[in-house]
Amino acid sequence: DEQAERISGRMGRIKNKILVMSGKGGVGKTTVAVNLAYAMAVSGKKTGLLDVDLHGPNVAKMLGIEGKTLAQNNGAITPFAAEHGLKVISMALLLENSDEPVIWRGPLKTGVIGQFLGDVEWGDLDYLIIDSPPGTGDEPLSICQLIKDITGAIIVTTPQDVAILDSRKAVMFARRLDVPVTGIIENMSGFTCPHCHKNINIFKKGGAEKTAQSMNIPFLGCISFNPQMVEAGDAGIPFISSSKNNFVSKE
Amino acid sequence: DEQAERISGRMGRIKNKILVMSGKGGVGKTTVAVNLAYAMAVSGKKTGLLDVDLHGPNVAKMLGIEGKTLAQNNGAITPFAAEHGLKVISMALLLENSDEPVIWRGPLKTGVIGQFLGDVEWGDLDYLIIDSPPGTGDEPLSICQLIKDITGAIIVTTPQDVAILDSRKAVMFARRLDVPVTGIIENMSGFTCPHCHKNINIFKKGGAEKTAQSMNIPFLGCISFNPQMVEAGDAGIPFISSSKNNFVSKE
Ligand SMILES: Nc1ncnc2c1ncn2[C@@H]1O[C@H](COP(=O)(O)OP(=O)(O)O)[C@@H](O)[C@H]1O
Ligand SMILES: Nc1ncnc2c1ncn2[C@@H]1O[C@H](COP(=O)(O)OP(=O)(O)O)[C@@H](O)[C@H]1O
Ligand SMILES: [Zn+2]
Repeated sequence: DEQAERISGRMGRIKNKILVMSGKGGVGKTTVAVNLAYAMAVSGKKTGLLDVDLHGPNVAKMLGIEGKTLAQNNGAITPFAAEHGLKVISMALLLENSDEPVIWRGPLKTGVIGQFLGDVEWGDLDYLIIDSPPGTGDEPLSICQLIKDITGAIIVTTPQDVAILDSRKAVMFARRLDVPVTGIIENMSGFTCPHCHKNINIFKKGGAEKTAQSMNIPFLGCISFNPQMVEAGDAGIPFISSSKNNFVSKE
Repeated sequence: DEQAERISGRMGRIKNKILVMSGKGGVGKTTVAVNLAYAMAVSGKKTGLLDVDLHGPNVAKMLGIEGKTLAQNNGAITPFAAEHGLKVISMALLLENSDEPVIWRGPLKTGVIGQFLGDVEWGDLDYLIIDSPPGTGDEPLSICQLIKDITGAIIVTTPQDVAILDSRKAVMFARRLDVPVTGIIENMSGFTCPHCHKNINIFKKGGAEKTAQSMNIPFLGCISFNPQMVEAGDAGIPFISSSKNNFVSKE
């Protein structure tokens, strides 16, 4: 079909397509996707960032580009050019009012995702990082079915049991759809009090590493719980741009 | 249509139907739904708890009833009877293997939710608490369209800007569907170090109260960040069962 051809034409010009997903929400998936894409753009790679979390498109907020709008010409959409040449597409850049909920059912969402892949002028890219909503529903399913040669999925989790439980479902989802699992990242892993520097084990440590071993997937490292990340996310400044720390210990 | 009649027959025997929703994941929505339902059951109200987060059904884990299965007779499903007579339905009680992802598109999800409302023997209840996935997609949309006289929606958020931004979408979602907004709860609001008792402003405070005022909806109170909640959730023991604290200061 005609859309499938347009999609494979555009995706053919992108070397690596990486889906960032999580079984559970609030684990830091968008934070990881934004910082990963930003880090790649800063290091000189031609990078795109696609936000397919249509109901909660936070990529624009975390990059500080809320309120910007996208240009269209002859039906093709031009992605927003953020710093360091990072090309961004997010539902937030298509909505007039940020209070407006996207109350769409599955089939409509799939149609829009098809347009994000087939009608956006991504051009030649080294990486396309795709931020998906939590869970294994229509959005990640459409991405994995519409992009025939997806490079892999990065799974983000926090160390608590409920999040680990859901991250295993995300690994199995990738397996069912023949998408290679690039690896699993443990976010919000361990926290030291900024006042007395004692360890506060809000979230235990090590759950993701154990899951990686038991499911035979790469463990990509830990990111500790860091209040500066919350501030950076709310301020729209990618965390890695404002600090020298190495975002993920093992990336 | 035949299913709609069955649904209104069963829902007619339930006094209050309350949807617990959030714009963003990981804000504590399931924790609030489980503890609210548990508190009502403990206080002697006939209470049901329905988990329509089909992709990440954590209600069973947080109640410590993972692995239990549901009985069926003549096509009707019997809810699981947890402590204090709390009746529970969750996708987790229908899946053999907790690693198995539910890879369903919208229409299939809507069909299953229709069965959870029309084919489950809820009986006479004072309250049915419904835990929904994050966002404004198929699941909360189906609940609001299938239950004609829904009592209201409780919106859970954390204080950071990205979560507040998404909680406003959830309020607008309820308005668009003529569902009364019972109110908004701010969870993980403020945190004191267990060692030196100094305040760690991981998450700012007050965002939800401001949103409540600006959108003219009731503010239901704050729940502070409490590491015991993470432990209780992972252990499957509702937080309020093991402590005397008043779960929400203003409920
Ligand atoms: N390592 C971290 N330490 C502290 N806060 C974090 C960390 N990673 C993410 N956050 C914060 O947690 C919240 C949820 O992160 P987000 O990336 O939106 O998660 P998701 O995309 O999984 O819903 C945001 O406020 C973000 O700033
Ligand atoms: N007030 C709180 N303090 C500390 N941890 C909390 C609090 N409320 C929830 N949690 C923890 O945060 C995580 C996410 O909560 P959950 O109820 O699963 O959120 P949601 O349903 O919004 O995805 C769980 O590990 C839970 O135990
Ligand atoms: Zn301290």
